[in-house]
This record gives sequence, structure tokens and C-alpha cells, in this order.
Amino acid sequence: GLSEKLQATFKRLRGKGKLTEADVNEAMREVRVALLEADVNFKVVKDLISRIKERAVGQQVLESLTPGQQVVKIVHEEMINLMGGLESKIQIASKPPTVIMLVGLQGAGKTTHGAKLANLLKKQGKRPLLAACDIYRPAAIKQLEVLGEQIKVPVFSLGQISPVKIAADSLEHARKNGNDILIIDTAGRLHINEELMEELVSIREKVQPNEILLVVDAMTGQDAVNVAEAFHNQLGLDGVILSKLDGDTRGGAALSVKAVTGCPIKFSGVGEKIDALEVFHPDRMASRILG
Amino acid sequence: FTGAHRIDEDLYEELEEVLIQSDIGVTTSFELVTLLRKSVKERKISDPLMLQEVLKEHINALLGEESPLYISPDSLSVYLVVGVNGVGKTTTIGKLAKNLQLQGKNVLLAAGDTFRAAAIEQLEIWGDRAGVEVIKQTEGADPAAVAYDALRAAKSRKVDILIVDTAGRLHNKVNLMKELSKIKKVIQREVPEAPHEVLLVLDATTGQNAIQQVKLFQEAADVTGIILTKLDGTAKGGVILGIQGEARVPVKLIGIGEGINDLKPFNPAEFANALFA
Ligand SMILES: Nc1nc2c(ncn2[C@@H]2O[C@H](COP(=O)(O)OP(=O)(O)OP(=O)(O)O)[C@@H](O)[C@H]2O)c(=O)[nH]1
Ligand SMILES: Nc1nc2c(ncn2[C@@H]2O[C@H](COP(=O)(O)OP(=O)(O)OP(=O)(O)O)[C@@H](O)[C@H]2O)c(=O)[nH]1
Ligand SMILES: [Mg+2]
Ligand SMILES: [Mg+2]
Repeated sequence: GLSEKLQATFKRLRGKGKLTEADVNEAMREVRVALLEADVNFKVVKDLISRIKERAVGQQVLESLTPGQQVVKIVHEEMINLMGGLESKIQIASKPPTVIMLVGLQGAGKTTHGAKLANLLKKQGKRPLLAACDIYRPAAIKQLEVLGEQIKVPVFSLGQISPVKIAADSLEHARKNGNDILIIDTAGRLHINEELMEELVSIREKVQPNEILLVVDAMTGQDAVNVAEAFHNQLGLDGVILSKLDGDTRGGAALSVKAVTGCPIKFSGVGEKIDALEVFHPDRMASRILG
Repeated sequence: FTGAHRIDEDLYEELEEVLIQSDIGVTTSFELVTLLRKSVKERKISDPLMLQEVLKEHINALLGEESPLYISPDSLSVYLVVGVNGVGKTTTIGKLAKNLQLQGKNVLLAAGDTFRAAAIEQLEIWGDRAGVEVIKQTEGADPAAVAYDALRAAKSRKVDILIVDTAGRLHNKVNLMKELSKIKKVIQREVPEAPHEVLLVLDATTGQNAIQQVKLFQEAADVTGIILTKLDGTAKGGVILGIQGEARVPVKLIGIGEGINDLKPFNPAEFANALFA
């Protein structure tokens, strides 16, 4: 991985006093390649590299570490800084229900994670309600209903009518039925589809979500910034769920999404089963991205 | 590069940036720019506007020719559709079925995803839209058994093309990849030349992990072609260039939307142009 590459780069530096700019430049080339190969966005890599460089040049080579280890340590720290701390809390509303809205590109894992969240919150003693607002994808409503049945969580659906109306009515239903959590599943959409992005804005205005969570596929490449930025600019995101982390992708999209939106990644999707949901660990993600 | 006045390091860097941001990958982007520099020297190019064109030449060379789906002229053709979760397999099968049906082919679908919630219902709706039948069993059934059933039905009904849908699976899940190999074996036993196409569906938003996907799906099921979906988004799908470096699998079709007609043959020149659009 990167550690070994940097050890090799710095082999001849053992016993030297300080890391010079030339030494660091060489190391930065390795770091840049590692991050790009891990799918971190090009511009995010550029900013990160300049910050790492600033910290690394002129650093006293510590007794306990080799120069290579020292640079890796700085890279690691800067990545964790960028990714933020452990933050998996769902903001519970002062007046129920807490409304959670899941958004994102086609196939990211929204419907599955709506069910996973409902399952998690139910285990925590809450009474969640799922709302089926994807009226476009064939059998999308059925999919949510099947999942709801598996975890014994009710699914509110009005068939294929206006998603905004379904969302509004589901909120009404949650209040009447004492559901303290409402999770709204929306159809996958492109961030460049104006009409569908407008639909999300309308849903948001109608139900005033406490949490709007963007579901992002962990294997997303450079495009992650475009998607995250657009959804954040148009909706205002409260957090991100990174799905399919049970794959072997390095997951650089995590860094890109956090860098461009500032939103915390709250959960990791680690499988297809309902219980495959974990709190997102920024430090573990940093190690995974570095490879 | 549109405003550049001469060919310099900045221009090469700019072009390399475009490639990397298209998910072409750091190594492949570097190799392409190296080839570009060589061409510029050999052909004594001085006009900066030529750089993009020469780069496209190299990209086209890497992508090869258009590669159509194999259709047997006088017997059953079987297509096995595979890929990781959520990339667009089921939707693509719906589009492909319609497309082939419009060409006068008699098409049959097999609901080979017996695992995911409402997967069978989803394919049935697509079958309905395309005007083709779907062979299915109950949720939880053995997908190899569904494939077997579908093959028997396809043969007895003298169908032209059978398309088998499979559950999404991550390539690093050994047991799921074993299951896929088993499905392929069952198909082969029933019809020796089948599957005639093993189509790996790749999502254009996927980064470098796509290379690993191709490798492992190839190992498990001998992929014969790639279908690149969601090119109607802002992702460029540049990973297919990196893939050509590792495993020569032709991209045969592209998905450009969620409608039944949103499937086109893959055209290398169009793809190369789109990288710089
Ligand atoms: N391995 C794995 N698969 C996942 C994970 N999350 C979702 N999936 C799978 O990914 C596929 C897509 O999930 P969906 O929940 O249908 O995605 P979606 O965002 O609702 O899709 P659209 O509604 O079409 O936009 C399904 O096969 C899921 O089982 C995960 O964390 N790990
Ligand atoms: N914009 C766009 N969306 C697409 C395209 N192809 C598929 N989709 C969407 O992607 C989502 C997932 O499609 P599916 O066909 O369910 O994908 P899959 O690979 O069968 O998913 P699993 O069976 O769960 O692994 C759906 O919302 C589709 O409408 C495409 O070319 N463009
Ligand atoms: Mg969904
Ligand atoms: Mg499917």
C-alpha cells in the first residue's frame, strides 16, 4: 500500500534531520496517485496535497518514526480532519415525528437503507413509518412493502399518484398513528434532471424533514462531487449514507462527498441484509482509502 | 485547450486532468498523454487544437471497433446478464427485450433474481412492457433451477433469444460468484454453446473498482461483453479505457435513461467525443 511505497521513497532519508521540500514533493506524487486510484476526486486531491505538503515540509523527522511513516501519519491525520469525527446521530425532532428523507442517484441503495434505518430505530424503541414515494420504478412500492413486512414496520403508500401528496399524507398519517419516525423513500434521479430535483424540493417544503440523507454508492468515481454538490445546493443535505461498503472498493467517494458538502457521513451500508448497517467510522475509512 | 495558443506543459496537464476526471484512471491517463506527446513529436504538430483530436485517435484505438450482440441465425441464443448491485441489469433486460422484439425476434426472459425484494415483479413489469414472457419460480428458489426451467421452455417454444436476469452481487463475495458459475454451468449443460453472451452491466458512475469487477466476473462467468449504463448522467464512464488495458472485453451497448428505448449500440467515436464535451 501507500505506507510501503513511501518507505521506499524515503529509504535514503534515515538519520536525516528534516524533511525538505524535494523529499516531500516526491512523496506527494505517491500520495496523489494513491488517492486518485482510490477514486478521490481530482480537485479534492489537489487541495489535500497542498495542505499535507504545508505540514510535512520542514518537519523534524521524529525519533520514533521513519520519514515515510511520518508523512503517512500526516496524510492520515489530514484525511481524518477532512472526514470529520464520529457522527451518526439522527437528529430527533422536539415534536414528533422525526422526518427522514432519503435521496440519491438511481440504484444507490435508498430503498434498502430506508428499511435498514427503520429496523435500527425500531430496535431502539421507536415506532417508524416508511413512506413509498417512488412512483416510477417498476415494483418500487412493492419492494418497500416487502421489506416493511420483513421488519414488521408499516409502509404508507397511495399507489402511483403525486409523490408530494404521498409525502404530505404520510406525515399526516404518522401524526395520527403515533409514529415518531417517518422515513420517506424517493425515486432515484439524476442531479441534472430539473423536474425531478424540483419534485424533491417540493417534498421538502411540504414535510420539512429533520434529516435529508444522500445515499451514495461507495464505488462511485470522480462524479461523486458533482452529485453531492448538486443535491446539497438544491436541497440542503444533513448527512450521507455510504452504501455497499462490503465491496472491495477503496471508497474515495467518501472523502470527495464530505469535502464538497461538509456533511457528515452518518452510516455505512455493509450488505444487502436488513441488519447490515453500521455507524460510519472516519478513521477506518481513511485507512481503507489510503490502501 | 480551447483557448490555448501553443502546445506546452500546461496544455498536457489540462488534458490529463480531463482524462482523470472522466474516471479513466491515473495510470491509463498518463499512458494516453505519453502516447499523445509521442505523436506530437513524430508528426511535428504545433497547433494546440490538434491535441484533442490526436488524443481521441489514441482513445479510439484503445476501444476498438463496434461490437454487436451475437445472435444465432438458426437456433436459440442465450444471454446471461450479470453485475454488482443496482447497476441496471433488470432495466437493461427490459430495454433489450423490446429492442430484439422490434427486430422480429421471439424473446423469453428468466427471472433469475430469486433473492431481492420484488425483483421478480420488477422483471415481470418490464416483460409486460416489452411484450415478452417471463419464466419465474417463487422468491427464494434456486436461481440455477430457474435458469434450467427457462432453457427447457425456450427450447420447447422455439424461442430465438432467452435473456437470464441474475441477482446483483459484489464480486468479492466468493459464495455469490460460485453461485454465478453454477448458473452458467447449468445453462451450458442444457445448450452446449450457451450462454452465447455473458453481459456484465457496469454503472458509468463507478470508479476504478470497475476494473476489479470485470476481472472477477470474467473469472467466474467468462464475460463476453459490457453494457455501460447511466451515461445520461454526468459521469463519463472512462473506466472502460482502463478495463481495456487489463481485460479485452468489448463494450457492446450503453444505457442512456430509464425508458424502454434508452439503449443504444456502443460507438467508440461518440464515446471519445463525449469525454471532451
Ligand atoms: N452488497 C450490498 N448491496 C446493497 C447495499 N445497499 C443496497 N444494496 C443493493 O443494491 C441494490 C439497489 O438497492 P436499492 O435499495 O433498490 O437502491 P435504490 O437507491 O432504492 O434504487 P432506485 O430506487 O432504483 O434508485 C439492491 O440489489 C440492494 O440489495 C449494501 O450496503 N451492500
Ligand atoms: N438514468 C438511468 N437510470 C438507469 C439506467 N439503467 C437503469 N437505471 C436505473 O437504475 C436503477 C437500478 O436499476 P435495476 O435495473 O433495478 O438494477 P439492477 O442491476 O437490476 O439492480 P439489482 O438487481 O438490485 O442488483 C433503477 O432506478 C433504474 O431505472 C440508465 O441507463 N440511466
Ligand atoms: Mg428505490
Ligand atoms: Mg435486478
